[in-house]
Amino acid sequence: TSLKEKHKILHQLLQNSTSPVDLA
Amino acid sequence: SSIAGMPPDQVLLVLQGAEPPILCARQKMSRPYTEVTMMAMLTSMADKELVHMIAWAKKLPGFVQLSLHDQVQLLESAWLEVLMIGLMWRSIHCPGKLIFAQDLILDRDESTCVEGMAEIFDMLLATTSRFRLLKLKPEEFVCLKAIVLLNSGAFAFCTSTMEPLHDSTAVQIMLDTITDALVHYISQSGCTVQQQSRRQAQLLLLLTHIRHMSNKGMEHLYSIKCKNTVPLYDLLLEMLDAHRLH
Repeated sequence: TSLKEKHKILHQLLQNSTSPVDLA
Repeated sequence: SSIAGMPPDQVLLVLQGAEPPILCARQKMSRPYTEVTMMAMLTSMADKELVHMIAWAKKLPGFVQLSLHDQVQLLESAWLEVLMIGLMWRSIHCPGKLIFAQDLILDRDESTCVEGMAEIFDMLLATTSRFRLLKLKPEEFVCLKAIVLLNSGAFAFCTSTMEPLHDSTAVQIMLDTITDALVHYISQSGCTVQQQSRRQAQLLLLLTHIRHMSNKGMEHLYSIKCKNTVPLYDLLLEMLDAHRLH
């Protein structure tokens, strides 16, 4: 399993320029 | 923003500005709590707090300049320690109680409804008492919390429990800068140099307790997951699984 697949949500929240709080 | 060369006072301001809000549980269960209702409330809170923790981490100077791999490693390693130090800070003025949220305040006896939980509550309450005795200041707290995040996974390669960081030097620079800010803040207290050194040691020694409680808490959460009586949220599961995978 790739790192990206293993950590889907964490990756998405870290990578996105929008605040994780708004994304969630 | 880069952290290298940032003056200590500015580091303290940035750290204080990055602080997450105290959340509301909203989904209040009726008392007396059962193992299922208690764990449902606590895991729901942890999941919500994790999102705010990621937002907090992204505001730490230098954090988003790290590779995504290193950001993930640090958060996966330290997330429960960061949740616990935040919990203890919120609870510092309420002896005998843990303030999980504005509307979720629990005392030790309530934790006995969950097998194995009272032991962790006792450790959290004891360490919170130590914070209270030391009269921990907001500036010291924000430094300690950032140090917990940066320190937890920084040297983990020594134990082979997780992948090494891509850029441990960058993490070390962040760690040193925040440690300098903590030392600078303590130096303004008017205490003697010996008292300042002692306080630095007293505060940093608390981190060993926090690591221990996190390890205990991680095992406990894993046992709850295995019982399969409380559905865990996706982000929380992902963070828990990271520890199992390692």
